[in-house]
Amino acid sequence: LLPDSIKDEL
Amino acid sequence: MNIFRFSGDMTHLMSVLVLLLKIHTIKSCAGISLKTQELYALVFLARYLDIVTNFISLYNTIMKLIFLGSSFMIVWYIRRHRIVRRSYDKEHDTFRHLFLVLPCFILALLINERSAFKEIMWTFSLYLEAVAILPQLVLLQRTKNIDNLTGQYVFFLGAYRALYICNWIYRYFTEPHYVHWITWISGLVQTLLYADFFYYYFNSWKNNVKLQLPA
Repeated sequence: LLPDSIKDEL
Repeated sequence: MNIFRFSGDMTHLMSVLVLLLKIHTIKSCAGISLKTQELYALVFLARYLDIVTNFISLYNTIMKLIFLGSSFMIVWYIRRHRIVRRSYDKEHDTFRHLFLVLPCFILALLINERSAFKEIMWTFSLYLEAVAILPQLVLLQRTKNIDNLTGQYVFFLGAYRALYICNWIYRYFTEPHYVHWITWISGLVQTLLYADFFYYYFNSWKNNVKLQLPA
């Protein structure tokens, strides 16, 4: 599973 | 982290600081919508449920704490501070919370990336943030009387949204598998809500006159 990169946004 | 994302976070931070500066030093919340501030507090509460379980970076955690803390502090000031609360324009700030919260929650239940509790709350926070500025814009329209700090507050919020769109475009072209329709569409809707305000803000700035919204 790919890391959910959008979750590093605020 | 790219320059658009970082600038976006910084203008977001500036908007909060401008608002706190106004409330704390002038002891006035005139022209500020309590409804919008309460909606933002709810937005951050729903979005940052993972603050203790999901560590991304120190920057990320600190910013989350600042946004959570400042939004609740602003609500406290307007509702409870014995001087600040006197300047709250209760008569004009009549937008109903539920009118925005309920449709956003139902939409989050129906349209989400994954149907887990935290995911639905996260999606709900995206939808709610998109429309949370509406009570503030309605209040500005009704009162007409916009002081510099209130104008700057809304300006910085709008700039934050615009920069986040640049950030998504940048990330789409530089990162593999970076596709998030829900975030992008709600972010775009949110930015468009500011377009009208921006038009009048730039005109007043260009002509060096006091900001006034039309009826």
